Parts: sequence; structure tokens; C-alpha cells
Amino acid sequence: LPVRFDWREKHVVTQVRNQKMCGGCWAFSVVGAVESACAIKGEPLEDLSVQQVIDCSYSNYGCNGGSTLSALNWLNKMQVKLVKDSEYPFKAQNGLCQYFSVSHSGFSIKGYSAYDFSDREDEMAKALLTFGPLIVVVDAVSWQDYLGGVIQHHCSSGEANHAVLVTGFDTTGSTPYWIVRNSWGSSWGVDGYAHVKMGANICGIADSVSAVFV
Amino acid sequence: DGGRGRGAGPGATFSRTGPPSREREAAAFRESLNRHRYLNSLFPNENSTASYGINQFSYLFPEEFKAIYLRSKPSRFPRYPTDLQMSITNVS
Repeated sequence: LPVRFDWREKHVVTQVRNQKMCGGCWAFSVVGAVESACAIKGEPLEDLSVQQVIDCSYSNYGCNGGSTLSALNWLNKMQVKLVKDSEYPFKAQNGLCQYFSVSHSGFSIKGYSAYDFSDREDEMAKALLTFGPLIVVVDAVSWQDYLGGVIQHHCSSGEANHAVLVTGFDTTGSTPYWIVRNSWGSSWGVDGYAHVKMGANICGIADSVSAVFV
Repeated sequence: DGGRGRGAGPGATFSRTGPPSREREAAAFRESLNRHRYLNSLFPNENSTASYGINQFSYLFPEEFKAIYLRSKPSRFPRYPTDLQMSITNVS
């Protein structure tokens, strides 16, 4: 494994977004993974529609909550084509699903994987290198007050409640950490990112890990 | 909820009735300051450890924050097979 790796440096990670007062983190993380997977495959990097996932992923609750696994299953089973955010922009509230013609361009997934990598964060790092940014669900109760630095205490692997995107890792310092993109705007944390200690399943970061294939 | 007509979904434990009162926000802010002091006090000598303080969420009580922003439902994921070793293709 390299001592540090960050998909942002490959220019395949879109800008940090802000879910505002909408409980749609599960949609932001899934769409973020699809954006990066497509860019890694050579497609232009661009914001895809989170609102489409919020409105149309019928087994979820939109801004009232949802599951990354359900969203991935819906994307994969229905072979949904995610359209550009500019065509179906984020409104921070639930809306009626908008449908597009079959000929409309969009990005669909070929599949996804979902594993519990707890005790195997080295394998999780390999999965990050192999498949691209990883969707994870963490216990983010203590992230309310986070300003920066490496989260290594006060963050149990209790109840997973917030979905985010792991874009890299850095083991060069005294405390190795995951680089985690959040969806609370770029003024939160470290330019919208959090650093979470590697190797101890801090915040339950390795419990619920998914990757998309395009 | 925008025509979805669905239930309030998972974890709907806090429903704000109207804009928060000044008193409520002030009380939440005071509680946040106390929490920051506690969180920053435990490992003061760890130079890389996280720091906690005032941000856009400091005017919310933890249960309000959780009810609005922490809405991802947990799922059970299969454990990554112990006998599986992923080989890394050269990442160009």
C-alpha cells in the first residue's frame, strides 16, 4: 500500500456539497461514488443529480432518511441513469420523481459491492485503490462539534447514522487516518472533510463499506 | 413532505415546530460550549487529535442535530472474507 493516497489528486472527486436541512446524506455519498467511478473510467468529472436519488429511490425516505444499500440496489436493479445535477438540481426537500426518456444521457452502474471491513482496514484501503472512493456509514454524533484534526476518540462504532465518502488515506504522520468527504458544506471540518483514524474502526467507519462498478 | 406521502422515515424522533426560539438556541449554544470543553480536555497532549468547537451546528441540541443530519439507516453488511486478499492493480 502507498503511504498516502487521495483520489482528489487524480481529479476524480467532485466538490464538497451541502445537504442543508435535508437528511439525504445517504444519497450524497452514493452519487459521489458514482461520479468518481465514472471519472476514473475516463468520463468527464461532473456533479450528478442527488435530487433524482432522493425523489425516485422508492425504498428510501428522501430527505427523511435512507439507506446506501437500498439506493445502490435500486440504481443497479432498475439500471437507473443518473442525470447531471444541472438537469435535476438539488432542492433540499422531497419532490415527485422526474422521469427522462430512455434516450436521455446519464450514468448507470454495472454493480456494487458491500462489505463489513472491520478488523480488515488494510483490505479496505486496497478496495479504495482498486475501485475508487468508498461509501461508508458511520456514527457521526460527535461530528457535530468537529473542527479538524484526526478523530480518534469520542466516536464509537455504535449505531451507524451518517453516510459519507472515503476518498483517501494518509499514514505518513503519527496517527494514520482516512480522508472522508462529508456533505455539510466546505466550511465544516477540514474544507468539508473529516480525518478519521485508521485501524481501530473509529466511528464504525469499516462496518458498512460499499463500492460501485461502472 | 413534497408529495411523497411516506412516513417520516427512520429515526424521526425530533420534529421542530416552527423556527427555534432565541432562548432555545442560546441554551443549545451554552450546552455546545460545555461539550467542546469536555471533548478537548481529555487528550490535550495528542498533537494530531481532533479539535472540537463552534461551527454551524453549535446552535442545535444533539437530538436536533441528529434528527436533521444523521438520517442514514444502518444495514447489515457481510463480513469481508478473511481468506480473501485483494491484489492491487497498478494504479496509474
